[in-house]
Amino acid sequence: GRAQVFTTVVDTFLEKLVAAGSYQRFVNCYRCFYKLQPQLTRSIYDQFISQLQASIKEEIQEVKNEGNLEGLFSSLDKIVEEAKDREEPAWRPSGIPEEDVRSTMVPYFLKHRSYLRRVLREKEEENRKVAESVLMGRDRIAELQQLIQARQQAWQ
Amino acid sequence: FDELIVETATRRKQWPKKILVHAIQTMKAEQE
Amino acid sequence: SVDPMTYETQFFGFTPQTCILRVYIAFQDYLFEMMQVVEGVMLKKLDGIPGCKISPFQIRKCTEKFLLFMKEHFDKLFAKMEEVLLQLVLNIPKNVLLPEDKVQEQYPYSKEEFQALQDELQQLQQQCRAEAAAEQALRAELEEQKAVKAELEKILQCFDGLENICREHGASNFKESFALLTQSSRKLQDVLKDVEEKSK
Repeated sequence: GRAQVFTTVVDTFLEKLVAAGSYQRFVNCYRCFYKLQPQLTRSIYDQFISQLQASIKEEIQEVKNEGNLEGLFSSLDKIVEEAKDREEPAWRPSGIPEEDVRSTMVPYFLKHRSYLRRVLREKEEENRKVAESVLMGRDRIAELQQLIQARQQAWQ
Repeated sequence: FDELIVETATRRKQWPKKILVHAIQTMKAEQE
Repeated sequence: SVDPMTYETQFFGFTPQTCILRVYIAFQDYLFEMMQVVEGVMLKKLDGIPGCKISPFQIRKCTEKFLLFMKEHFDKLFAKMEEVLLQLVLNIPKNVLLPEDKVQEQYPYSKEEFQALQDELQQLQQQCRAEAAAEQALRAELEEQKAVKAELEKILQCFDGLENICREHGASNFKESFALLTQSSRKLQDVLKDVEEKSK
């Protein structure tokens, strides 16, 4: 995982730095002081290395805490794992917001389209039945008008 | 430059959803 | 020439380069700080030694020598660490899509396809509106028909009422009865004429 790699890389860096800044090298640079105080020189060097390592590790921990790096690394590992069977490059932002936001809208639009189609279908069916009633009503009115006309003529 | 990158990336992450909310509100208002 | 690593920034919330830079500056500061402390301790110790031939200037030269050496190695090692972190840790592989961007691959609509979808929605909305208007008109007509039918049926009822009255008074077929009545009236008139002539 990324968290492990991160820790390992930092530890390796520290290790190599400490190896480079060896006691021998320290003594070579502070020769005059070493000749005067060899034991103190050793003590100062040990403190220097120990303090440097502690500060660096503390800083790394602070960076991890502030940025929630452990959590992020774990999430990213999961996401990468899920995509492991995929070879082709994934989508990336085009830099044109107008284009990129389209796909965000599509699912809602499709849902809305299904809804409208359903509502339209239901409305059309309902109207078809009402239209039938209207036609029947018209026929009935025509019938009544004919009956009345016939009676009126008979009375006339 | 760094601030610009962070701002752009944050917008890319968050704004599509916000835009969608507004688009839905607009469509619903139009329907009403 | 600079890769801004925007996709990584989208995930982490910070640019990887800035993170690395922050770490670099912090580490460097600690190195300088420690060297200062080392120098300080040595100078303090030398102060306490009477007749010491080592000057602070000499100690400073030693510090600079050691620091230069350390800084050189520090920079080399840090550059390698930076490379590894940017490639393996603070990096999103090309085949990886972040969860918030899943829709981009589920619904890869082109501008034309998106426009067609919007047009279709508009058309459906218009059709729904048309159907709603049609429904209104149909229901209005149904109401009107109800009133008209009621009036017409009332009129028919009047005719039925008249015929019922005639039937109640023994004239089931009014036309026939009226014809009969006319005939009878004529006969009676003829009889009356006859009677009047005979009486003269």
